[in-house]
Amino acid sequence: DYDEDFHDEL
Amino acid sequence: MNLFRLLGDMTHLLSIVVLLLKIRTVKSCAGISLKTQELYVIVFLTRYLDLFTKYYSVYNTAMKLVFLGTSIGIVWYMRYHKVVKQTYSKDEDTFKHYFLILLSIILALLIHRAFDVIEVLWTFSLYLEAVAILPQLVLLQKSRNIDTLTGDYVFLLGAYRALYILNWVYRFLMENHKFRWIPWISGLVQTALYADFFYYYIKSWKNREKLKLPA
Repeated sequence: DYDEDFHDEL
Repeated sequence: MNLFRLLGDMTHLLSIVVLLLKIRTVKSCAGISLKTQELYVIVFLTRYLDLFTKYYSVYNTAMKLVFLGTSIGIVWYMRYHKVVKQTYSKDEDTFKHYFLILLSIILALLIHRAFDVIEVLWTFSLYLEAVAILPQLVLLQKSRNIDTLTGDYVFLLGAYRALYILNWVYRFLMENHKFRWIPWISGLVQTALYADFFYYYIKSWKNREKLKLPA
C-alpha cells in the first residue's frame, strides 16, 4: 500500500 | 504523523510565508531564483497527483492545496506582476534548470519502486526537489548582498527536508517502516546541497554580520 512508501507525506 | 514531520511541514510552510512576505511587502523578488520556484511548481504538480484520488486527512489535502497554490502564485508574481517582475534578477538567474528536469526524468525512469505513472512521477518529484535549490544557490553566490528575508527563506527551505529525514528515521524505528532508498537518498542529497549555505548562514547569524556566500 502506498502509505508504506511515504505517499502519505507532503 | 510525528513531531518531526509536523515541524518539517511547518518549517516548509514558514519558508513560503517568508518568501511571500518579501515579495508582497517589499514588492521585490531580487535575489530570488524564478527557476527554483518553477522547479518547485513541477515538484508539487507531479507529487500531488493523488490529491483527488487518495484521501489521507484534511491536513494532508489542505497542505497540498496550500503548497500548490502558493508555489504557482509566486511564479505568477515573478513572471507577470507589473512591479515585481521588474525586480527579478534575470541576468543572474542563469542556471540551466531544464537539465535538472531531464536528468530527474531519466533517473526516475531508471530507478523507481514500481513502474506505474503515479509512482514514477512521485519518484521524479523527489529527485527534482533534491536539486531544485541549485539555481537559487548559484544566484545567491552571484548576489553581492543577500537580504535577510531571502537568507531566511533558503535556510527554512533547507531545514524542512532535514526535519523530514528525522521523520523517516522515526518512522523506520517506531513504525517499523521498511528502509526506503529513494526518499532517503534524495533527502540526504537535498540537505547536503545546503551544507555550505547553512555554514555561512549560521556564521553570519552568530557574528551578527551580513550573509555573504563565497563566489
